[in-house]
Amino acid sequence: SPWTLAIHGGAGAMAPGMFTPEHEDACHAGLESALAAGSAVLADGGSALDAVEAAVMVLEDNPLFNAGRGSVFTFEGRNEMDAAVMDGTTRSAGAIAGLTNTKNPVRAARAVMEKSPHVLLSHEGANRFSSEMGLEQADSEWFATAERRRQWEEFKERKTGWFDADLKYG
Amino acid sequence: TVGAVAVDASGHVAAATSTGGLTGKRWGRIGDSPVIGAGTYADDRACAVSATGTGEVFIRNAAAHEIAARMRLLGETAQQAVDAVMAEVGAMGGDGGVIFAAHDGSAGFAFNTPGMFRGRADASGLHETAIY
Repeated sequence: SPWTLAIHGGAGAMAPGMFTPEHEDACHAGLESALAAGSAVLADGGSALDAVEAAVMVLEDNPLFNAGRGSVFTFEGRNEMDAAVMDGTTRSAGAIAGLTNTKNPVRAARAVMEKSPHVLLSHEGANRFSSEMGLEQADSEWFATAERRRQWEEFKERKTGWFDADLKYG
Repeated sequence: TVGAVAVDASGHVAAATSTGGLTGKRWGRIGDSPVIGAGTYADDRACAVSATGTGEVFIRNAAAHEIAARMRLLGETAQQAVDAVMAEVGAMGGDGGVIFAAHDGSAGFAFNTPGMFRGRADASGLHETAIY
């Protein structure tokens, strides 16, 4: 059957005119790169699972999107990342939460699915599992972009309470 | 949050979601992305789904699994199912969106916010990205 791929880079309150034309172009370019990576796998007869992993890794490496590099900051000023994969063939699944130093969290989620008897691992244990599986690690600075730090500083300035459903970021 | 869903040439579906979460999140807060059946789900008998938005509402709704179940049990198309679940998410005060790739080769999205970074491509040459 013909292959199909869809991606997203997050939903939110962005409205026409909110971004500069340059920022919009950069977002479109980021989405294009992810589509190209996933489409290449599928056009080559590859699996849906390999395709979605490839597409998500491109977006994780792109600081414009809230995943991997460019993830938003926690209250304590850290980057804690979550990811999941699921294979519709067998309904096997893998998920990881609270990851702090794995360059591509989606690969850690896939390792949980393929190299552990579990479905969901989190925080310190998830970090240890990722290292033990030999996945590429990155320093905290890799994930922490200036723009996300600025947003975090802005968040801290607002004393309206610790949780604001109107949060503009992430 | 970022995500991808696909149907391959063998008709198998898969989903992947990855996120940094919410700015200022505390206490190890986790949203829907890594909760299988909430923000991420895939079932060859129906579709693959990746969600983004108010994670707490997508979890309470078990949104991604609900979309696949509606297709299996009610015979809805993927678009009908995602529209119905997103309406329910909205009614519960949640906002955001979902993308899907279905076993019939269709792919699409539904969202109740002004924008969602999204893209689609397929074997026929469709290749599009959009924000609003």
